Amino acid sequence: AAPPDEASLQSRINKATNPLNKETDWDSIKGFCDQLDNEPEGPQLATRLLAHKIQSPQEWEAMQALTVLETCMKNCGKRFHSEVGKFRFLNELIKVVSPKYLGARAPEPVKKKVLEMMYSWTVRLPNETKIADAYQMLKKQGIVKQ
Amino acid sequence: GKIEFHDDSDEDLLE
Repeated sequence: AAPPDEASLQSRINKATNPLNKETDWDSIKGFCDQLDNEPEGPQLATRLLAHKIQSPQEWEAMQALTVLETCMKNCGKRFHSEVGKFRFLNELIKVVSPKYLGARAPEPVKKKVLEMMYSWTVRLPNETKIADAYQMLKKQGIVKQ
Repeated sequence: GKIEFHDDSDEDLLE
């Protein structure tokens, strides 16, 4: 069985992004953010779990995952910011919006929100330079309208 | 104190 912390981050993200949720499950989202912040490997594991959910073809599941990501970016600390600011994670977001990868099938609202969030991070987190690099590349490819 | 594992390894930007 997965080690305890792995199980609880996995179970929390499953609950927070469950497509059957009638509305946003803020308790699970808060629990996920707190949990990832309090573990040595938390940010790395959390970004892997989030990337998988964001790439879901189910729009409501993916949108809830983006809400979890947005909440954690506001409430979690530097370690999470620097994990999100790595190409290892940014590449997973790029796959969602790029027609070369999942972009042709990904739901429009999900792609729109990914681009909006990436842009907001280039403004709020200027020292996470890889985010700006990734966003610039999306502009060059015309995925972001000038 | 808590063991702070900091890993700076990363991938290249997906083109």
